[in-house]
Amino acid sequence: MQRRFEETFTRVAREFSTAFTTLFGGGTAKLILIDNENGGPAGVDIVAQPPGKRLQSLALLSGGERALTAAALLFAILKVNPSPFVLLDEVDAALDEANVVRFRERLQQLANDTQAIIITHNRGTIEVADSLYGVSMREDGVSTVLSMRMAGSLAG
Amino acid sequence: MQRRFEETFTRVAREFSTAFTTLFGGGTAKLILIDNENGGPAGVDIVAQPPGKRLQSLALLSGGERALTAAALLFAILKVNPSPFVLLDEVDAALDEANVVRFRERLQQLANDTQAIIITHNRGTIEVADSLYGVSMREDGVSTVLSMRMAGSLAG
Amino acid sequence: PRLTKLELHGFKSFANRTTFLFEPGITAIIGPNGSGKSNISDGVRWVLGEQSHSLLRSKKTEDVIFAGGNGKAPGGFAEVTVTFDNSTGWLPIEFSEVTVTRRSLRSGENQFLINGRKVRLKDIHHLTASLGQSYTVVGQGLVDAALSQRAEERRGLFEHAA
Amino acid sequence: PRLTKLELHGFKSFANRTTFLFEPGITAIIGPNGSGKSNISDGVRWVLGEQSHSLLRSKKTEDVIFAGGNGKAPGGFAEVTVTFDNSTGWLPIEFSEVTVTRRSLRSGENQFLINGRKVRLKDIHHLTASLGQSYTVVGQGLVDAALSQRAEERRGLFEHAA
Ligand SMILES: Nc1ncnc2c1ncn2[C@@H]1O[C@H](COP(=O)(O)OP(=O)(O)OP(=O)(O)O)[C@@H](O)[C@H]1O
Ligand SMILES: Nc1ncnc2c1ncn2[C@@H]1O[C@H](COP(=O)(O)OP(=O)(O)OP(=O)(O)O)[C@@H](O)[C@H]1O
Ligand SMILES: [Mg+2]
Ligand SMILES: [Mg+2]
Repeated sequence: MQRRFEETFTRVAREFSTAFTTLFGGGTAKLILIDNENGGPAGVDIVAQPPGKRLQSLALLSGGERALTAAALLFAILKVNPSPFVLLDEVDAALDEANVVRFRERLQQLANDTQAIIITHNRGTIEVADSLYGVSMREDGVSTVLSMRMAGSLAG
Repeated sequence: MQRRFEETFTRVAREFSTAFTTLFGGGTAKLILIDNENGGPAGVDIVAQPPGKRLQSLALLSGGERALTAAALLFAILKVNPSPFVLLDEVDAALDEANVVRFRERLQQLANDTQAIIITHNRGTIEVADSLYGVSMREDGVSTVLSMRMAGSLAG
Repeated sequence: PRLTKLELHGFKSFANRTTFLFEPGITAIIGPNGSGKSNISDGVRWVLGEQSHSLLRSKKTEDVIFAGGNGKAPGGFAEVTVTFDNSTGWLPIEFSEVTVTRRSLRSGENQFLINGRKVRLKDIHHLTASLGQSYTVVGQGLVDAALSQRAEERRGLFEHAA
Repeated sequence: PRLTKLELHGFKSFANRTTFLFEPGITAIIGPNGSGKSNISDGVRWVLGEQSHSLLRSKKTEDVIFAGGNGKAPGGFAEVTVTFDNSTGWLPIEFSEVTVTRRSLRSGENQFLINGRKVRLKDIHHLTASLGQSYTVVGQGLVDAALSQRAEERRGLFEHAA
């Protein structure tokens, strides 16, 4: 178990550093195995350095930087251990326009191997969807769904 | 202390119901004083019923409905006990376009008596600002600020 | 494998049978606040064996059953089915198409089915163990949950992936 | 009264003296992720006497002092000043204009000033008691904090307002 864990950890750590630099358009980040004070199994520390900033603790990252760092970790794990699908509920809510563009490019890469389903209010993310479902709530509290095939006209 | 608390509670509860119905464009909500099982001072319960839905526990509200209900409470407290300023950091992040319009109308009312400062990514909210500051981060990690007087051209 | 279909019937605000067909690529789900988008992701977590009330935003088991609205009567059951295309044999089961169904009755009875055959919750967990729930469904507002954990708690993410 | 001016100098990412003049009405603050917007609201909480590290997103007191960046040396102090127009006499103090300053040195020394005169933290709390911190500055992601509290915890919101 320990050997497999370390092997997976090393592969995810490599993918995480790459995904972070791609998503932030620069900077570096690392995953570090740290010994547990009480002698139990090692823990995983995350160190992130957005472009132009010093190496700092996670506590100092902004709302959008945290969301983007977490997205990098998610993409890294899914790359090492592909899953038949991933369902993301408004993970892009805190991102500014420039970060949404980088995020959606990375999402398009993910969608090559994994069924990607994303709940979003973000126009930039909707534009790269291959298919679209619109959900609405009727007067009687029942949700209904409309499939809005992306005939290209929707992105307007 | 107890008498003043109850007087304030009653006034805030009345304002909260009005603010909720305005922000949601319908529905009803109430603040209820509930006795504390251990005999201590009474607690405050919130019951919210968005338009078209049954009376339900707060746990079932959606992300946007929670943010809007919390905004109604904030506006109600500020109405009963005005403050020289209020600083809101991305409180509109979870709101859809229709709710942003109702939220910003209520924000404009608040700004008649209180200095309202709002940090936002939301185009709909920026449009109703009287003045605007743009913050950016330089290469060396130093934040700089630019005052972008709303000469009307910005909303474009 | 790929997730190809999701059906919700009586689950939370989806009183009527509602079907999603997923094409390869990115599927976006949009809609106003409170329309039922996050209920869809709750449904996917639920059918794959999620038992935690806080992750399902419920207080008691029957909170997942349609509770009625203006003029519409409450439902008697909640049912969710997911369909996987397993032609590559990735899921540890010999079917080229795998359906997983969860049904909950107002009486409190919970049923799990794989390809129409009744199974136990344990069997669902065995089937989905390779999915690693924590990074397959990321709930609203929970994207940065891994960053808030302590270092030793994050190990779980990698053990799942191992 | 109205908040008319905010000055940050050496506070978090505001290494250089930065001044905000607030006109009546709504002031919007925009900018990319990580540019320093929430640092502004941390600065306002801090000058008004906030001591909680978690609300200030810091681990130790010197985390509020500019820590340096590419090629820029760390700062030696952090200072924030807010100016209120008190012509209506709302704040319990006889000045028509009230400035509140907080200064923190790398040595750990903390200074508070009202209209240039050194005061204790207690005096700041007395002055701002009527402001009710919990609903004057709403931090990022904390808008619905009141909804997550238990009923008896919410009392504080009303006692502040009383
Ligand atoms: N068992 C149930 N029966 C009927 N309706 C329910 C049930 N459980 C939840 N709901 C309804 O579902 C709504 C919430 O839906 P959901 O959280 O999916 O919204 P959403 O589309 O994600 O919105 P947002 O954009 O604000 O996040 C609530 O308003 C609630 O009334
Ligand atoms: N003491 C400090 N010295 C220098 N920089 C600091 C200090 N404390 C925080 N920072 C920097 O401030 C940045 C975060 O700023 P802030 O949280 O204000 O961003 P934001 O504009 O609110 O972004 P978002 O839109 O993502 O919420 C961090 O990237 C961090 O590098
Ligand atoms: Mg939602
Ligand atoms: Mg911020």
